[in-house]
Amino acid sequence: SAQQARLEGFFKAV
Amino acid sequence: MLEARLEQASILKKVVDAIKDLVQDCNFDCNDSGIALQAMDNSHVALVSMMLKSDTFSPFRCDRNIALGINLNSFQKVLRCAQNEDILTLKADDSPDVVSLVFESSEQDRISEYDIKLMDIDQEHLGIPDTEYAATITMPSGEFQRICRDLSALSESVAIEAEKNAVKFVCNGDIGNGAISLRNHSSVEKPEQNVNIELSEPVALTFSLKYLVNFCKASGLSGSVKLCLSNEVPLLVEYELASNSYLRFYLAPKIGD
Repeated sequence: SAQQARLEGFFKAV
Repeated sequence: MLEARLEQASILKKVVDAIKDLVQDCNFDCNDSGIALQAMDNSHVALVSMMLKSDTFSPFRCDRNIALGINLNSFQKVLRCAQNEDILTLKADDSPDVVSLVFESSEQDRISEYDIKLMDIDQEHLGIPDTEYAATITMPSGEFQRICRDLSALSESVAIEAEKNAVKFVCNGDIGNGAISLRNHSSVEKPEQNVNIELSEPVALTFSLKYLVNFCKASGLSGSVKLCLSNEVPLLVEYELASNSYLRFYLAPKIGD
């Protein structure tokens, strides 16, 4: 969903 | 090996109670700075970040990095066997199959010992960027909990609107609408009721109340809660604990969803 994308986009995978 | 002694079992009991409905299995990452946890909820809309610094424990010993993969439902079952005032000690080997918990009564000569089997959890590690938030609201945690509960009876979502000196929680539901406004409030006599709004620019964002109500299960950990908002980035809900430890929740905003 758009919310998922917003959360995952904020936290960059290390 | 890990050996971490908490003066009061209630801290860990409350942390696990607060997060177990969001996250089922997660790694407790232990190193010499303390015990940390970071996990997304199943729907990947919210993220939990906990840090219990080594100073929270006395003594604290952790020679090397150890990840304790624990099912939180199991953890809660065992933690319920501890009295709130019990001294709690966590112990684990360097390559552990189990984590051991020892509960000691300070008043009685009772020592309880439990083991929890560990799991291999392949967890994605995410970097949490340092963020300058447009609005930071500090308010009593009980007040935030009441607002979220009250509004969740009317609607699935709440708009949090922060402007100079005031924050407004607004919901629109099928049966009607609700709005609660809080202003900056400072009292020397009752500092626990203080509301502080720091703002660099006005912000208005909408969030799912289901998640906020869930975060508020952490209210027993701290008398106040901090809400940090910026346009289009996740809301940060922070409960500060002693010794710079914390329990933080992040929730993605609803934007035209």
